[in-house]
Amino acid sequence: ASNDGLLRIGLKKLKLDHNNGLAARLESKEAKDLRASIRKYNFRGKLG
Amino acid sequence: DGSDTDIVALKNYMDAQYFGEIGVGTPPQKFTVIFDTGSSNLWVPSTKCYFSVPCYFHSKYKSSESSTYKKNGKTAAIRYGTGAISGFFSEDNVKIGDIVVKRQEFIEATREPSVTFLVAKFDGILGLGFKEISVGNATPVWYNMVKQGLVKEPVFSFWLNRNVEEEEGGELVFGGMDPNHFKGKHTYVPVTQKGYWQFDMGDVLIDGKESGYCNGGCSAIADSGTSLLAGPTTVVTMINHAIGAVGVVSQECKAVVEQYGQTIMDLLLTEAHPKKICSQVGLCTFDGTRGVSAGIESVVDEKDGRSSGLGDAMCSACEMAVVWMQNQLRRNQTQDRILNYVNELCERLPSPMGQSAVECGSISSMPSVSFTIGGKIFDLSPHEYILKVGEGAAAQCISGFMGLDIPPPRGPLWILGDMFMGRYHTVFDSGKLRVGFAEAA
Repeated sequence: ASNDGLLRIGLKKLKLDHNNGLAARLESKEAKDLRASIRKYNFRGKLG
Repeated sequence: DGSDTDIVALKNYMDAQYFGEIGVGTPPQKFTVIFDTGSSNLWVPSTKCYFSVPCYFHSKYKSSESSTYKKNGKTAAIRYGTGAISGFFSEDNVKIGDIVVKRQEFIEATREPSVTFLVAKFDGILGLGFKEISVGNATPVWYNMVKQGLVKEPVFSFWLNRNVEEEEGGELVFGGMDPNHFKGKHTYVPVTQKGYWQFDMGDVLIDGKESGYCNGGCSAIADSGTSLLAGPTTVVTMINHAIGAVGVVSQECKAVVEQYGQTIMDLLLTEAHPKKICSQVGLCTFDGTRGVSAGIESVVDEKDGRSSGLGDAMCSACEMAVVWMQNQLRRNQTQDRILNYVNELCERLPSPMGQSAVECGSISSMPSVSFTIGGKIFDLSPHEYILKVGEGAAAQCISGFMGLDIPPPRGPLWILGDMFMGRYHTVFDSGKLRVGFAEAA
């Protein structure tokens, strides 16, 4: 809290690197299986 | 309710996360939470969580060590894309910054089966959405903040620091906005559906040119709990094509272009009602507003009682092809070029809820993508919508756009996550029921 009456919450940031799984997930077996199944069964997307 | 869980599913993608610290109980027990405008409950792991591995990697709330704990005991469960959390409601004081919100309902999670929570850097989630979407009708933290007179205005705002060189993650301000973190004036739009911070949005521009799909209006949700941007497959495919993103090749889409492409174009040129074209060519049925799948499935390659879902896919492909062609005709492209372009688009479909890789070396030549909100244009440059992971030769680049198809009446819908809220300082004003965006500073 400060003089201007606002409550400020500092946010931390998770930096992107190889270890956070973002890139790894792209090439994971699960992702490949998903892509393969999409092609055949799920063109519109599971939320479509 | 399926329509709501559709949207929550995006919470899988928590790769560029912003989180903060809160205290629960007296004395405060510390937890790292995601401040999420796309949900409305507060949950933290419970010390009574015995059988879920993620609980052993995170801080856990111990009610017996809090002098302000009040028992509730009502069971609760929240579904996410790859799993769910479940547990029971409790009541205690919650410390956020220097203020203490008294008698706050929250969920003590006793089961976190998803691997998402195992690898997560945060312990729980603090929802900043409306009570209307709160599980168990629990009152969200910010409602109590306002009710207990802890903030002067019923407003909160986000500044997310997108500068990768800087340690500071950002700032969530309750009670107003910090003038140091935005430039100019905010553009405000009314909240159209209380629950999420949802508002009406106009067209999406690619390299300054209309994509056409949201000409008639789309909805959007400002969601701090989502890292990326998600929107209709029709538009994301166009973006993928423009930025060279790897996509899924759709044979159904190619078949539609090959067999019906010319017919669709002829019908568009004769100024037939575009929404009726796919039903006219027999790929969809018209429901009064748009083409929908007739539910006729191909049985040719049916195995083990499963059909290929081809009928549905062909209808969707046709609906997209109509938008793509219409857009190109508006730009006076030749018919050959249009058919070729649409055929190329069929190779760039985004994986549903998946991410698409792009060439890191091409980022500077990629087009801007812009959103029309409140009649104003909000640009994102390629450096803002592409995530670069790693450095040097090992660097990988991922498009920030994902496909998400939500049917009317809630959709078509865009989810504007941290990627958008990083570029644009975002104000959530519950008093005037509006959302505002201004250039972040």
